[in-house]
Amino acid sequence: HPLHPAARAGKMSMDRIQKYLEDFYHLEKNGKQFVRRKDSNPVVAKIQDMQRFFGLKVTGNLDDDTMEMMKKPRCGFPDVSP
Amino acid sequence: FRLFPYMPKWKKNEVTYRIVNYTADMNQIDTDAAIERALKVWSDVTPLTFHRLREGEADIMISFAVQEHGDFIPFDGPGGVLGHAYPPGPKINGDVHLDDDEKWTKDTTGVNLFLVAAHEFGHSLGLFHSTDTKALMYPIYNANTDLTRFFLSQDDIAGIQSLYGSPDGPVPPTKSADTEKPEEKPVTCDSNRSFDAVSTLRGEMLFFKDRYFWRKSSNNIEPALYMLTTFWPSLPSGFDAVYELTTKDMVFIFKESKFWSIKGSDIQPGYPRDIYTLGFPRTVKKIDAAFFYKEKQKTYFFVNDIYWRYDEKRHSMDHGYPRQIATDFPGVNQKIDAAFEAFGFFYFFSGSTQFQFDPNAKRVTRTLKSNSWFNC
Repeated sequence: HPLHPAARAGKMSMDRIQKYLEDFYHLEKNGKQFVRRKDSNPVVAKIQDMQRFFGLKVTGNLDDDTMEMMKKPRCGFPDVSP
Repeated sequence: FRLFPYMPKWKKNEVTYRIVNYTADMNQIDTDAAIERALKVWSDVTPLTFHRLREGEADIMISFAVQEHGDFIPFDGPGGVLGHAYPPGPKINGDVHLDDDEKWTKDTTGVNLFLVAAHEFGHSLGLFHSTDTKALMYPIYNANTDLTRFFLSQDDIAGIQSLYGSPDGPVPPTKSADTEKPEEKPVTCDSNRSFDAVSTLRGEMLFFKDRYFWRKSSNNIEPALYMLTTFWPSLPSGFDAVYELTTKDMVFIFKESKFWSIKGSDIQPGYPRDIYTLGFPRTVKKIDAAFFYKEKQKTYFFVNDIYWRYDEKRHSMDHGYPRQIATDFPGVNQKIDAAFEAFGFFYFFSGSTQFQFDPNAKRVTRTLKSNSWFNC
């Protein structure tokens, strides 16, 4: 398996990343997202949604561009409809 | 641009707003001015007007708040989220909340109130976030925006006008709007309706006339009328011919001896080009009509009573052209204004008459009114 995306989150806390994906990409708020799950990984899917919206390389990983975008001041409304 | 699901919008043009409280970061006069200027961004390009209330319930209630403020979507302190707003509708809908943990300013030394408020008002009027980085409705705050020359992007204008239409008066000057007086809006169901050009575009049909065009999509009975400048502000009006190259998601627009290539509302770099680069002789000064026939990968160009056939794979004119239109399209004997291919038929428009031509039977199968697509 490649390193779990969250493991490379660097400076931004896991909570903040999760909250970003919950607030703007409707990641389900059930707290256990970052637990590695064999079947599917909603976090990766939501990271990909975000990367697609911002025209970033769609990797599903929290690479630098993605982290930089998450830190930028922005509007509090979601980017995609539920 | 994108709209909210079910496209909520204000069912009236007079929208009220109220500044419920003020931030301590700015004096109230500057806050008032920033809010008014932010609303004017949208009233300039729509028929909407904004009337300020000093008490009671307004459509758009504007308030500053910190952390949890009663809508279960708490703010997050300095940075991060700057504000949020709700789509059109009763009570909290339409309202704008601004995070007072930000340092609000009338310039860009802090978070510019005008810029954020203008974005949030876009939500209050029915716009969702845009992926266009130049659009006001792009979700990321751009501190480098030149506030002295702020103008909405075409994406923003197209979005808001798809909900409310353009202002009844003339559209306020944008960078490249012509200074001519806008002629009367064309009447959709005029029995003498003729067109400058007709084309498909991503499954819709576009009917061009002077500075306007109708968009007809399969899920709307009636067409919607737009100004060309809504989508293509830098193009001249009065197109001669337009065709969609469906295999490349491109539309080519012809006017006199020039043509442009567009993708959606973006003009491709390197255009306009001369029509002579396609292989036309210099005697041709303009194209009357054009359409792409996907089945054969050929584009047909009509000029007066003759036509050329262009091979979209070889990117050159076919040999043995031009040919007489009446020879190969018997029954199409009049000068053609516009043409397009749909459902396996060729449709030729001449004045207020439209000919449906079956390329297999090689004959005109129906004669219709040019605006028969508008369900008048």
